[in-house]
Amino acid sequence: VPAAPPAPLGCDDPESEAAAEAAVNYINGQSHHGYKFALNRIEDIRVVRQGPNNDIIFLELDLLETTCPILSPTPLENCTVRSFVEHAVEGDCDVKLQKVDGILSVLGSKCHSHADSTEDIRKACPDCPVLAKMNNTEVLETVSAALNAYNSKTTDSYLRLLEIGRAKIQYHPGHIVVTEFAVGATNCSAEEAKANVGACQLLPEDQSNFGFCRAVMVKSPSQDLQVDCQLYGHQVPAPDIPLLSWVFYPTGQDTS
Amino acid sequence: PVAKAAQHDKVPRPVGFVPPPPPCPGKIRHFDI
Repeated sequence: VPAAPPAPLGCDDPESEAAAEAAVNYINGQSHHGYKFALNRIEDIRVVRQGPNNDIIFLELDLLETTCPILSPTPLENCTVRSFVEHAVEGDCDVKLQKVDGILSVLGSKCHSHADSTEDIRKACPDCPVLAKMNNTEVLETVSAALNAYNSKTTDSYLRLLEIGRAKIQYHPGHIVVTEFAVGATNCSAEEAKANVGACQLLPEDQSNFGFCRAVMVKSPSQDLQVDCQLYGHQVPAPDIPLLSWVFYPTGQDTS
Repeated sequence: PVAKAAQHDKVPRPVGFVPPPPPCPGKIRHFDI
């Protein structure tokens, strides 16, 4: 007798929420760039019975970017969802899971992330700065100046840029560039780097030490540069997650 | 004159009527963009 079709699930049912939680943990675990994402809404759920206690679950999820960088050890539940006026970034994900004897496993996911429209931000907050493009010259100059400033003062390891997380430029009042970027510790001290920076490479995976910096460069009315970097210390990476690649983080991107 | 169509009684629901699937999309946890 064919297995009875599963009762249709509602998007707010406990089983749906459990599947969504497994999906979000998987997506954050697989991601190498940007920030952690939190669940905002379960758009749809479809269950296809494969056999007794064996279901395939198709989820459509609406996620929102948090303020936690993807490499941060902070648990997702402690990560703040970026507010609307900070220029939120949304992730739309399709996830396929399997549930066998009550155990959920993710078979695959495809996500597209994109920043909220500038018009929406301007409507809600006319004076709020919006996200700048990653290849904006002022952004690149600020990141470079900030990292040089940090490396020139630190007594610890020389840090190299991994990727720029986000950046905003305010033109009024005052001309201010705010950037956030991921960094990695190298095998050089800052002192050694002064002699031969080319020899300074990211630490090998079994010693890797990543961190995150926030920098504010005031260009007018007076010049000022503040930079703060936090290193996470060595974390044992999950076996199937390679080292972070040295690429800039595009604002809209597809990940599978 | 066109005879007014006889008002049929409201169609009775078939036996074993399955209610529509519970609501999707679900609740919004933070804000909608």
